[in-house]
Amino acid sequence: PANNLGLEDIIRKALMGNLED
Amino acid sequence: ELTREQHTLLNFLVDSYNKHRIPQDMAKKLLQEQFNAEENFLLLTEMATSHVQVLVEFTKNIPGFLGLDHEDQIALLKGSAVEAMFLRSAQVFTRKMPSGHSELLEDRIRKSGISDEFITPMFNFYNSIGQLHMLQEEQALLTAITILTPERPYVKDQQAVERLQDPMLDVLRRICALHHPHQPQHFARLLGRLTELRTLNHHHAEMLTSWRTS
Repeated sequence: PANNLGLEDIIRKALMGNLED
Repeated sequence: ELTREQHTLLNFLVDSYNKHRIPQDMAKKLLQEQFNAEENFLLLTEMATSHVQVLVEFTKNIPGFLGLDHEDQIALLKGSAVEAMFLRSAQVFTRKMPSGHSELLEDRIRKSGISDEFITPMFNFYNSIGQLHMLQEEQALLTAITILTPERPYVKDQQAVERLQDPMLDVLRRICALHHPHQPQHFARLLGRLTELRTLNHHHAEMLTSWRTS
Protein backbone atom coordinates (compact mmCIF):
# COMPACT_ATOMS: atom_id res chain seq x y z
CA PRO A 1 0.00 0.00 0.00
CA ALA A 2 1.01 3.60 -0.67
CA ASN A 3 1.22 4.14 3.09
CA ASN A 4 4.32 2.01 3.25
CA LEU A 5 6.17 3.88 0.53
CA GLY A 6 8.81 6.44 1.39
CA LEU A 7 8.59 10.01 0.12
CA GLU A 8 11.13 9.43 -2.64
CA ASP A 9 9.30 6.30 -3.87
CA ILE A 10 6.01 8.18 -4.07
CA ILE A 11 7.69 11.00 -6.01
CA ARG A 12 9.48 8.65 -8.40
CA LYS A 13 6.29 6.69 -9.08
CA ALA A 14 4.27 9.86 -9.67
CA LEU A 15 6.93 11.27 -12.00
CA MET A 16 7.13 7.97 -13.88
CA GLY A 17 3.42 8.21 -14.51
CA ASN A 18 4.26 11.08 -16.82
CA LEU A 19 6.84 9.09 -18.75
CA GLU A 20 4.30 6.34 -19.32
CA ASP A 21 1.79 8.91 -20.57
CA GLU B 1 1.22 45.40 -14.96
CA LEU B 2 1.75 41.85 -16.12
CA THR B 3 2.95 41.13 -19.62
CA ARG B 4 0.83 38.85 -21.80
CA GLU B 5 3.30 35.98 -21.22
CA GLN B 6 3.11 36.52 -17.47
CA HIS B 7 -0.68 36.45 -17.60
CA THR B 8 -0.60 33.19 -19.50
CA LEU B 9 1.89 31.71 -17.03
CA LEU B 10 -0.20 32.82 -14.07
CA ASN B 11 -3.52 31.51 -15.42
CA PHE B 12 -1.91 28.23 -16.30
CA LEU B 13 -0.40 27.84 -12.82
CA VAL B 14 -3.62 28.74 -11.00
CA ASP B 15 -5.65 26.32 -13.13
CA SER B 16 -3.17 23.57 -12.49
CA TYR B 17 -3.05 24.33 -8.76
CA ASN B 18 -6.84 24.15 -8.50
CA LYS B 19 -7.10 21.06 -10.63
CA HIS B 20 -4.59 19.05 -8.65
CA ARG B 21 -5.96 18.64 -5.16
CA ILE B 22 -6.64 15.83 -2.70
CA PRO B 23 -9.67 13.74 -3.71
CA GLN B 24 -12.76 15.17 -2.09
CA ASP B 25 -13.94 11.90 -0.55
CA MET B 26 -10.67 11.68 1.35
CA ALA B 27 -11.01 15.22 2.65
CA LYS B 28 -14.62 14.49 3.61
CA LYS B 29 -13.60 11.44 5.62
CA LEU B 30 -11.46 13.68 7.73
CA LEU B 31 -14.48 15.75 8.66
CA GLN B 32 -17.25 13.22 8.86
CA GLU B 33 -16.08 10.07 10.50
CA GLN B 34 -14.95 9.40 14.03
CA PHE B 35 -11.65 7.62 14.37
CA ASN B 36 -9.41 6.38 17.12
CA ALA B 37 -5.75 7.49 17.33
CA GLU B 38 -4.51 4.66 15.12
CA GLU B 39 -7.11 5.33 12.43
CA ASN B 40 -6.27 9.04 12.66
CA PHE B 41 -2.68 8.16 11.99
CA LEU B 42 -3.58 6.01 8.98
CA LEU B 43 -5.89 8.60 7.51
CA LEU B 44 -3.31 11.37 7.91
CA THR B 45 -0.59 9.24 6.25
CA GLU B 46 -3.00 8.39 3.43
CA MET B 47 -3.67 12.11 2.99
CA ALA B 48 0.03 12.93 3.07
CA THR B 49 0.64 10.38 0.29
CA SER B 50 -2.16 11.91 -1.74
CA HIS B 51 -0.76 15.39 -1.07
CA VAL B 52 2.59 14.33 -2.54
CA GLN B 53 0.96 12.74 -5.58
CA VAL B 54 -1.04 15.86 -6.45
CA LEU B 55 2.02 18.00 -5.75
CA VAL B 56 3.97 16.01 -8.35
CA GLU B 57 1.15 16.45 -10.87
CA PHE B 58 1.12 20.21 -10.24
CA THR B 59 4.91 20.37 -10.48
CA LYS B 60 4.98 18.55 -13.81
CA ASN B 61 2.91 21.41 -15.18
CA ILE B 62 5.34 24.13 -14.07
CA PRO B 63 6.82 25.38 -17.34
CA GLY B 64 10.33 24.03 -17.79
CA PHE B 65 10.28 21.64 -14.84
CA LEU B 66 10.32 18.46 -16.89
CA GLY B 67 13.26 19.86 -18.84
CA LEU B 68 15.41 19.77 -15.68
CA ASP B 69 17.75 16.90 -14.96
CA HIS B 70 15.64 13.96 -13.75
CA GLU B 71 17.51 13.51 -10.46
CA ASP B 72 17.30 17.27 -9.86
CA GLN B 73 13.53 17.01 -10.34
CA ILE B 74 13.43 14.41 -7.58
CA ALA B 75 15.74 16.42 -5.31
CA LEU B 76 13.50 19.50 -5.70
CA LEU B 77 10.33 17.56 -4.98
CA LYS B 78 11.85 15.71 -2.07
CA GLY B 79 13.17 18.91 -0.56
CA SER B 80 9.91 20.82 -0.94
CA ALA B 81 7.12 18.25 -0.47
CA VAL B 82 6.62 18.94 3.21
CA GLU B 83 6.68 22.71 2.74
CA ALA B 84 4.23 22.56 -0.15
CA MET B 85 2.01 20.31 1.95
CA PHE B 86 1.95 22.82 4.82
CA LEU B 87 1.19 25.63 2.39
CA ARG B 88 -1.74 23.70 0.95
CA SER B 89 -3.02 22.71 4.40
CA ALA B 90 -2.87 26.32 5.54
CA GLN B 91 -5.53 27.04 2.93
CA VAL B 92 -7.96 24.82 4.78
CA PHE B 93 -7.63 27.03 7.83
CA THR B 94 -7.68 30.23 5.79
CA ARG B 95 -10.76 29.59 3.70
CA LYS B 96 -14.14 30.09 5.26
CA MET B 97 -15.40 26.66 6.17
CA PRO B 98 -18.81 25.65 7.49
CA SER B 99 -18.93 26.35 11.19
CA GLY B 100 -17.12 23.82 13.33
CA HIS B 101 -15.13 22.22 10.49
CA SER B 102 -11.76 23.79 11.18
CA GLU B 103 -12.19 23.07 14.91
CA LEU B 104 -12.94 19.42 14.13
CA LEU B 105 -9.94 19.22 11.88
CA GLU B 106 -7.71 20.85 14.45
CA ASP B 107 -9.02 18.45 17.10
CA ARG B 108 -8.24 15.46 14.92
CA ILE B 109 -4.71 16.64 14.26
CA ARG B 110 -4.18 17.33 17.95
CA LYS B 111 -5.36 13.81 18.78
CA SER B 112 -3.15 12.04 16.27
CA GLY B 113 -0.36 11.34 18.72
CA ILE B 114 1.87 14.22 17.58
CA SER B 115 3.42 16.06 20.51
CA ASP B 116 2.36 19.65 21.27
CA GLU B 117 5.91 20.79 20.74
CA PHE B 118 5.36 20.24 16.99
CA ILE B 119 1.66 21.00 16.79
CA THR B 120 1.98 24.53 18.19
CA PRO B 121 4.41 25.88 15.54
CA MET B 122 2.24 24.28 12.85
CA PHE B 123 -0.91 26.08 13.96
CA ASN B 124 1.10 29.27 14.47
CA PHE B 125 2.08 28.99 10.83
CA TYR B 126 -1.52 28.40 9.74
CA ASN B 127 -2.50 31.52 11.65
CA SER B 128 0.28 33.62 10.17
CA ILE B 129 -0.69 32.49 6.66
CA GLY B 130 -4.32 33.24 7.47
CA GLN B 131 -3.44 36.83 8.36
CA LEU B 132 -2.10 37.39 4.84
CA HIS B 133 -5.46 36.59 3.18
CA MET B 134 -3.62 35.10 0.25
CA LEU B 135 -5.15 35.11 -3.20
CA GLN B 136 -5.29 31.93 -5.26
CA GLU B 137 -2.64 33.42 -7.53
CA GLU B 138 -0.36 34.00 -4.58
CA GLN B 139 -0.93 30.46 -3.28
CA ALA B 140 -0.09 28.87 -6.62
CA LEU B 141 2.96 31.07 -7.21
CA LEU B 142 4.31 30.65 -3.69
CA THR B 143 3.99 26.88 -4.05
CA ALA B 144 5.85 26.93 -7.38
CA ILE B 145 8.53 29.18 -5.86
CA THR B 146 8.92 26.79 -2.91
CA ILE B 147 9.32 23.83 -5.22
CA LEU B 148 11.85 25.67 -7.37
CA THR B 149 14.26 26.43 -4.52
CA PRO B 150 17.72 26.03 -6.04
CA GLU B 151 19.43 25.42 -2.68
CA ARG B 152 17.75 22.11 -1.92
CA PRO B 153 20.12 19.26 -1.00
CA TYR B 154 21.50 17.23 -3.93
CA VAL B 155 20.43 19.70 -6.64
CA LYS B 156 23.26 19.66 -9.20
CA ASP B 157 22.26 22.40 -11.65
CA GLN B 158 21.16 25.21 -9.34
CA GLN B 159 21.32 27.80 -12.11
CA ALA B 160 18.80 25.92 -14.23
CA VAL B 161 16.41 25.93 -11.26
CA GLU B 162 17.02 29.61 -10.66
CA ARG B 163 16.13 30.36 -14.28
CA LEU B 164 12.70 28.80 -13.64
CA GLN B 165 12.19 30.38 -10.22
CA ASP B 166 13.10 33.96 -11.15
CA PRO B 167 10.15 34.59 -13.52
CA MET B 168 7.79 33.25 -10.83
CA LEU B 169 9.22 35.66 -8.27
CA ASP B 170 8.79 38.51 -10.73
CA VAL B 171 5.14 37.63 -11.36
CA LEU B 172 4.50 37.32 -7.61
CA ARG B 173 6.09 40.72 -6.96
CA ARG B 174 3.89 42.30 -9.65
CA ILE B 175 0.75 40.56 -8.38
CA CYS B 176 1.44 41.86 -4.88
CA ALA B 177 1.91 45.41 -6.17
CA LEU B 178 -1.29 45.16 -8.22
CA HIS B 179 -3.51 43.73 -5.52
CA HIS B 180 -1.97 45.35 -2.46
CA PRO B 181 -0.93 48.82 -3.64
CA HIS B 182 -1.13 50.16 -0.10
CA GLN B 183 0.90 47.36 1.45
CA PRO B 184 4.35 47.58 -0.12
CA GLN B 185 5.62 45.02 2.39
CA HIS B 186 3.17 42.31 1.29
CA PHE B 187 5.64 40.66 -1.12
CA ALA B 188 8.35 40.54 1.55
CA ARG B 189 5.84 39.09 4.02
CA LEU B 190 4.95 36.28 1.61
CA LEU B 191 8.61 35.44 1.15
CA GLY B 192 9.01 35.57 4.91
CA ARG B 193 6.50 32.74 5.19
CA LEU B 194 8.86 30.63 3.12
CA THR B 195 11.48 31.02 5.83
CA GLU B 196 8.90 29.92 8.39
CA LEU B 197 8.12 26.94 6.17
CA ARG B 198 11.76 25.87 6.21
CA THR B 199 11.68 25.78 9.99
CA LEU B 200 8.52 23.68 9.88
CA ASN B 201 10.17 21.34 7.41
CA HIS B 202 12.99 20.86 9.87
CA HIS B 203 10.53 20.27 12.75
CA HIS B 204 8.59 17.86 10.57
CA ALA B 205 11.53 15.51 10.24
CA GLU B 206 11.87 15.38 14.04
CA MET B 207 8.12 15.05 14.41
CA LEU B 208 7.98 12.00 12.16
CA THR B 209 10.67 10.33 14.22
CA SER B 210 8.78 10.93 17.47
CA TRP B 211 5.49 9.89 15.86
CA ARG B 212 6.96 6.62 14.59
CA THR B 213 8.38 5.87 17.99
CA SER B 214 5.08 6.46 19.78
